[in-house]
Amino acid sequence: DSGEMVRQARILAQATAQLIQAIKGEADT
Amino acid sequence: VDRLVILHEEAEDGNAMPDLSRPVQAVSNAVANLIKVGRDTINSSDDPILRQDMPGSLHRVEGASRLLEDACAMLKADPYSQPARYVRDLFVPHHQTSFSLPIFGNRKKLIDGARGILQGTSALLLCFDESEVRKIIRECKKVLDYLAVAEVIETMEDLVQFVKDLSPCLTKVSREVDSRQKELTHQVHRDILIRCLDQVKTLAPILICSMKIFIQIIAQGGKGAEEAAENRNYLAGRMTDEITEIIRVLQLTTYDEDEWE
Repeated sequence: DSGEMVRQARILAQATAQLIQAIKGEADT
Repeated sequence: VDRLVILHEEAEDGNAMPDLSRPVQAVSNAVANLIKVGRDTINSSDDPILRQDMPGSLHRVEGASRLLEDACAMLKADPYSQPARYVRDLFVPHHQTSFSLPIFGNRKKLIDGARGILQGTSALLLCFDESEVRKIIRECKKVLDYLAVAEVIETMEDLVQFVKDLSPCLTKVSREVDSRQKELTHQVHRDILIRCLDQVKTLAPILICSMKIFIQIIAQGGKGAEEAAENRNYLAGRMTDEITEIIRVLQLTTYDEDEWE
């Protein structure tokens, strides 16, 4: 299912962005 | 990846890393789901190129996810433990401020992991997208094959069969190209696809009409048959050109155009 692949990739990209933000949050302090 | 580069440049060592268990776990779960969908896609696909290329992207994402989990576990054990020493601190004179700084230790693992996930996901989507494009192109080529036989149709019976064969194929191409152009972010490519598709839709009934005229002329003795055949061939050629252009544009990526910069 093409829609499902894109949906899961989007969820992963968002989770990765949040992780980067968490690491970056540390770097800013 | 841009964010990671900024982090890379801004990060100061010596600070305790926060507990990243929750965001890393969220990434791991999302990776597991994507891997599952990816494997299902590979198993159900009849595209040999996808079956060959996609596993590599999946492994890359999986490996990156493990890197993140490892780094997270180590950080949790000792938040101050990362030997995040910069080359700048060790070797580079103070006046040299712009220098590519490798980061070592857990922070590097985290960054490499996140970068690997983004790049792997990107490769996975690209692989999948190319496969989707190949599917549309297969349909376009069927239309080209039908158009190639337009000039050998000489009876109404054959014309009826020709229309019966071509119509569903054209409808499919039309639907798929239209839905593809809606997904594109590249305006120039979208415009070309829309224009070509409009041309194909306009030309199709005129082609059928010209074929019918040719058949009627040869049934009535053949006077003017040459001109009718030329007209028919011209229309089939025009349609072939438009479909060929659709195939070309479907295969373009944004990186093929300078304006993307």
